[in-house]
Amino acid sequence: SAQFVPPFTEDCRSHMYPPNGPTFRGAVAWYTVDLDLPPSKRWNTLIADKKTDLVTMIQAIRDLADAFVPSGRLVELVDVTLPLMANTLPDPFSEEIKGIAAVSGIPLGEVVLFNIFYEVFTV
Amino acid sequence: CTSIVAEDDKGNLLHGRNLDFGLFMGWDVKNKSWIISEKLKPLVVNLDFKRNNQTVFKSTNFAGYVGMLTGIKPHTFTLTMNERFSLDGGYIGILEWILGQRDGMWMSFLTRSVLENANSYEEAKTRLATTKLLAPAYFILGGNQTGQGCIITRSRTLSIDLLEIDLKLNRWYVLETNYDHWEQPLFLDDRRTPAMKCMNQVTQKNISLKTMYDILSTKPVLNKLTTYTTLMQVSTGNLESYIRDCPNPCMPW
Repeated sequence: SAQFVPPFTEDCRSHMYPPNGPTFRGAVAWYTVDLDLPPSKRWNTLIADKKTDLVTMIQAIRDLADAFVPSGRLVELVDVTLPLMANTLPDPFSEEIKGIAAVSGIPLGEVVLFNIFYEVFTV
Repeated sequence: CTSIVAEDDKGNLLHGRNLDFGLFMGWDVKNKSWIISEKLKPLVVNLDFKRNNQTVFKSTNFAGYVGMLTGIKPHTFTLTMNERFSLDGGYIGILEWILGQRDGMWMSFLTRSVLENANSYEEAKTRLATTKLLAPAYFILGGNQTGQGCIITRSRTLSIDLLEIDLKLNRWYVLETNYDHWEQPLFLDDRRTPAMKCMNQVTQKNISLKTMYDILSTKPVLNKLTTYTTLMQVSTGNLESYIRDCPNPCMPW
């Protein structure tokens, strides 16, 4: 009964493991990141696999920005200023982020924004 | 987010977390879901970071994100971070950075650096507690010996509080959502109480990765923002993750 009014607090679940049923969407794939590779190359395999999903997610954030600033100026600001920010980030993160932008074809500023989102989101 | 570090009655340290993200970033009325949370789910991956073909650490990440939110240094420590809200927030840290004051660290780059370079629970704890940040945060850290589990509550510049497992006080787990543990959570967003109720119901005798998954599957600990659940056991070096859904009725956060 508690479940059907906010905050929908359920009785404690049991026997949910191994994961199955409507609360389990799927397992998670494993990738290796080789730290012996140059930072700009480390993420190539993963990003090549996930490029489409990453582009879709970035587009959703772009749509959200355009909803706030329909003129598109906010996205423009990101694409113009955040690449400058990339060069101020400590290594290896700066080079890794540039490598991800290169492989995915996503503008560098938008990959930077994705990676500093925690600090930005507190706004 | 909800992060839990628990010590079972055999001294095993277990670490579990729900990563909830995408609040207020677009609601899909038709599907009753958050747009960004749904776009993040296909990006969830488990990563094995290797050097000289040896595992250095493992993590659960969103592809394209080079920092760490969830990770394990096998047989050494486990680490998750939860978002902390404060008026002295990240936007101030970003402004300082832009103005050239760059003595702080971006939160997820610190967690990545700790997982990559720290070699003990104590070393990790010290770095997470003392490094200046651009934004406030909660770091939830589990070690590999009895009593090694803590919540580090951070402001941008200070370590505000450290809450550790203390079996003498019968504190066999520490649990963090997104509120200071000495404050009441926002009544509209109390995931702490149901999670603690379920932990206390399971008891130390029966806590395991399986029962921890049950707790992380209980609404509203599981909610519409939950993208993935990760379970970690430092003694085995095991990390497993699952992409989640929350069938209606389900809290938006």
